[in-house]
Amino acid sequence: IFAAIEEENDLLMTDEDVEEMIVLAFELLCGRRIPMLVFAYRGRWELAAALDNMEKARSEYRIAQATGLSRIRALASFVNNQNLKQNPEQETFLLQINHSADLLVEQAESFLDQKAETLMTYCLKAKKQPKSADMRWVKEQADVLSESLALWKEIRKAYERIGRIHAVLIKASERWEKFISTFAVSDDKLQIGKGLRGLKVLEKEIALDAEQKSDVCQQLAVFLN
Amino acid sequence: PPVVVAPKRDWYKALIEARRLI
Repeated sequence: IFAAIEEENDLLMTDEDVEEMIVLAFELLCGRRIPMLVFAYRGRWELAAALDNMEKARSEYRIAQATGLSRIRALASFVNNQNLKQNPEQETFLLQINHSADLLVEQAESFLDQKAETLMTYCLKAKKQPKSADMRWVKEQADVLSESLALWKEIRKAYERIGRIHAVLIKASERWEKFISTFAVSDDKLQIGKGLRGLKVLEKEIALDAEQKSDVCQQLAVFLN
Repeated sequence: PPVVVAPKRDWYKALIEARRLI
């Protein structure tokens, strides 16, 4: 959800995410108060910068992960549509979009394997008996295969990106650890001061007052209509 | 994250064979 907000891209949210946001909105309308802790750091700029870098890397990593997953789901939906098109009447095996990425990739891979094999076998037969070959079918199957292949490449690209960003995140977090150990006043003592410098923890609450509730209701009504 | 292998040679082979036929 954070990834979708940061990227302003609704497609990074799943249906379940949307459902949870709607539930949360209704809970807030019913008067739920959600306690939260806010962390802030004031003090040495090196530390502040290191923390900033780490947070940035972390959020980029989250976005990359969400992007990868949405690419996988795009391929899974494509596979499902093809299976439905092929057997419109029978009960078809469909990929469960909310399954884990590993499982979806595995199933998509076997779809591509199967498509390629069927097409290859047909083409070899058609070469021997060109007159009885259904060229429209061959073209259709080739289009499906090439489109799934393109989606597969997208997934691969997204996952390579996740790997690269993960490395950046590890580096940033190592840097942060290094700064912490360099600048730490004492390793094992928690120092409590006036709160001008150091890590600040604030307790806040998310809740809606009457006016805000009315705003949310108006917005929800637009969506629901 | 899942291991996403490189596109397989068989996938390309089938595509090339089909395109040749068309």
